[in-house]
Amino acid sequence: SAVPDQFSRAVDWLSRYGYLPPPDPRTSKLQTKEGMEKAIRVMQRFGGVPETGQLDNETLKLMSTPRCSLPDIVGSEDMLKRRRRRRR
Amino acid sequence: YALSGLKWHKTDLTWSVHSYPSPSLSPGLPNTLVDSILTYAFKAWSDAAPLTFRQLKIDSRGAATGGDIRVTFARLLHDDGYPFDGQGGTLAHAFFPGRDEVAGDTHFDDHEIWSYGGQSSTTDLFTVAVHEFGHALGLSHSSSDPSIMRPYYQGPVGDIPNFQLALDDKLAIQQLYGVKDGRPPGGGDPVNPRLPSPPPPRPTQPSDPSFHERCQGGFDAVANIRGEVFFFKGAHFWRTKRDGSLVSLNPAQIKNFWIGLPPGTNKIDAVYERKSDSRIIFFIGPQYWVFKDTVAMSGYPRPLSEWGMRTRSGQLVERVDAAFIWAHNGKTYLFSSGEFWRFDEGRRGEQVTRQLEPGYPRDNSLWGGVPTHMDDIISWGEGDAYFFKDNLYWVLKNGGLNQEVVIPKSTAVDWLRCPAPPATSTPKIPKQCNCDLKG
Repeated sequence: SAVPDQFSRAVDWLSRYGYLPPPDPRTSKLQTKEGMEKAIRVMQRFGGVPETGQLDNETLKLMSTPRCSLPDIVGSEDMLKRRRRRRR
Repeated sequence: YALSGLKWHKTDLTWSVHSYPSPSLSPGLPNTLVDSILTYAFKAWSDAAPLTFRQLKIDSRGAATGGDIRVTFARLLHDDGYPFDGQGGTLAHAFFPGRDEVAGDTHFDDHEIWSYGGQSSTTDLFTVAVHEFGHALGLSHSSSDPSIMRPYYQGPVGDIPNFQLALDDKLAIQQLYGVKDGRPPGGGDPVNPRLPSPPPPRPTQPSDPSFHERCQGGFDAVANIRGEVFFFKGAHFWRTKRDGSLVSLNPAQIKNFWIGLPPGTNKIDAVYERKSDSRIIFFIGPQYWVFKDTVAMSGYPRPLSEWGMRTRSGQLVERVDAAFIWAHNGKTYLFSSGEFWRFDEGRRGEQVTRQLEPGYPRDNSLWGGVPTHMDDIISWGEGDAYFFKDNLYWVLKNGGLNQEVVIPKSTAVDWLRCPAPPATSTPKIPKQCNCDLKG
């Protein structure tokens, strides 16, 4: 169970790097627990740490690792004009 | 790997550097070195795909104009909507190919301490540059390991000139631009496509290939430069910081750091930092170089004979064994074949002056208690003189010249993070020890 500011920092981090849709002020929709867990799982799988869906130590450590500012999940519109993803 | 869906519709690309890292934060990276590191970073991609990269130089107004990929070192808010965040955190970003003005532009966070050559406590510019240029060519982040396109900084990738992309990255770039000289993607036999080779086995203890070299001493030159001690050996050097910690277990290559020494330099005779103007003087055979920071000044090498050193038998000195400025009196001392000379170096306006003092050379035996044929000497601590020879060093305290008994200590243990040799003799190859139930 992450302390609240850790949780909100995680939400920022996950939105920033494309794992969570950016919060939409108009619909003031909050992040659901399921949504968060799903996003954390995707991030863990992409980052190569055990997939627990929780903000465990390894996940927090990876989140604090210096990194590239681009999002991991291709899809944030304002950096791309067209989006196509090809999987091996 | 993942593709952004965007690519350049040409293969001859140009790049330019609009700003360089701040010298205050990244002192070891002169602009010329940044250029060569970025050139190698582009080469990593042109080795795997039919791409060419040409650098556009800076015009007379001091700005590089045009270029497909524009490199900038920027801080915090830098009007592209993706602010950096100071040291750590986000390191750099790049824009995907396209027709927009911003397409291909690559920004590095100028708050980072950029370095190269394996210094673990800083951020390796080459590693991050290869990653960002992958984005500038159209690749997205990859979850593969190994892959240069993983989003997290994983430390320096090591040997810059010989760096090779991982298979995942090669396949990705070849997916966009084809294969160099027409070979099928991934290289190898077109009939049986090569399976990805398994990751190399990782030793439980990280191996330290430089251990033997570093820990057996016998350095060609030792110098105290700006408070850090450089140990030169062959074509490499190690660097010990003020606090006594080693910058990296791995040696750095002389040619990648000291720009301007002859290619293939693999032995430095002596080095010292001239206090009057902070220039660094290198001696190799009958020549010497003057460096401003890490770049040799124009007009060098010059002949050693300019120093006017003649042996007592009147012969010109052909090489220097050791050189240092003795903090005790600020004089410059050069040693060769058992004799030493003393110089008074100073400044007259912009001009550096150097005066060989009368009555020299004298015999090294005057420096009692220390070896007469040393590897090199530095001033360190409170004006003490440290004499290095093989794997030992002797300290003459507080300007003392003739101390009867000086106990030598281990250079490897005290300066280069090597373990102390075992007190009792253990079998040379432990594997020959055997133990069994009855033994």
